[in-house]
Amino acid sequence: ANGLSPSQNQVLSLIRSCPDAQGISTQDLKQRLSGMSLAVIKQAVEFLSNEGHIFSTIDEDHFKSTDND
Amino acid sequence: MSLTAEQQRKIEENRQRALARRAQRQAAQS
Repeated sequence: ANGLSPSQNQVLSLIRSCPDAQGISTQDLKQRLSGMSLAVIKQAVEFLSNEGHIFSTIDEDHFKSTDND
Repeated sequence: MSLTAEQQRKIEENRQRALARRAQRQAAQS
C-alpha cells in the first residue's frame, strides 16, 4: 500500500523501531533479519534512503528513519 | 553511546536532507 516491497518494509520497520541516537547498523539489520541476505538489505537501505524514508547518521553504515520522532 | 556535538549536527543535517527528498518524492507522485 505504501509502494514498498515486503523486504523494504521489513527493513524500514526495524530502522523505525531503533531508539538509539546513532540509529541501527546494516550488520544489526542483518542479525535481526536472519532470512535476508546482506545484499538485499543494502539494496533496501539504498532505496529507502533515496526516497527519504531513512538517512545515514554517524557514518554510511548507520541509519535512522525520518518519521520516528 | 553518546554522540559528539559534531555528530549530532551531521545527523540533523542528514535528517533535513532526507525530509526534503521525501517531500520531493511525494510531490512528484501527486
